[in-house]
Amino acid sequence: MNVFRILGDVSHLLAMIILLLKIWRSKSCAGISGKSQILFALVFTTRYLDLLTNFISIYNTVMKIIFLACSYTTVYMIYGKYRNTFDSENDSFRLEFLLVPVTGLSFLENYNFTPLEILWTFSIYLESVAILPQLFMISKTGEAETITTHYLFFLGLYRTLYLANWIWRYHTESFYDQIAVVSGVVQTIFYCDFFYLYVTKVLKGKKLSLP
Amino acid sequence: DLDDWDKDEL
Repeated sequence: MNVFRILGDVSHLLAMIILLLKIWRSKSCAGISGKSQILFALVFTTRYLDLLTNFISIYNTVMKIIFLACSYTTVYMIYGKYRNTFDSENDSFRLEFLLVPVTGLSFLENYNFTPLEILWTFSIYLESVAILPQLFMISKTGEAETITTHYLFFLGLYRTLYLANWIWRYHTESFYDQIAVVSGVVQTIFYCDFFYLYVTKVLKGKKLSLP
Repeated sequence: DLDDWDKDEL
């Protein structure tokens, strides 16, 4: 466990807490893509099935349970408790455009043709594109609440720190997980455009709005 | 093989 990895996990957790706090305090999930949140819940569910089969560490187990709980709570807030505030009109990304290729690819390109391994691979590929419905929603409405941009910033920061973690592990332990690294690079690229807007607008106190 | 499961990242 290196410093990039732990900071990455903390950023990831912070992102999920920021999102939950936004919904809980404003009693609204306006501007949040329910579809992205469903995809993240699917990502955690399919990746963390090893909770039932393998014990890795207390840290690993506890974090997985927290991530699952945060993710499902968020989905419940959007489609249950605060569904009246959910902007389903603008959350119009077609999920089959992501799910079909990701499912196909996880059957074709995996480490082992076993159910658990294919589901793990599916979760890695799906995570790399799960934010797209959210980014699509922002590009459609042309704006995002500042707190939503903080959420996206910490999610992107988590991805970037994981890249640093893999570079570190490659040099210190010769560890290299090709599927995770390639997907992680793809995922991080999706945040680049957003990072630019975040630094040039949000950090200068302006609201994120697209021309 | 589940015995080789070494995925410690989240």
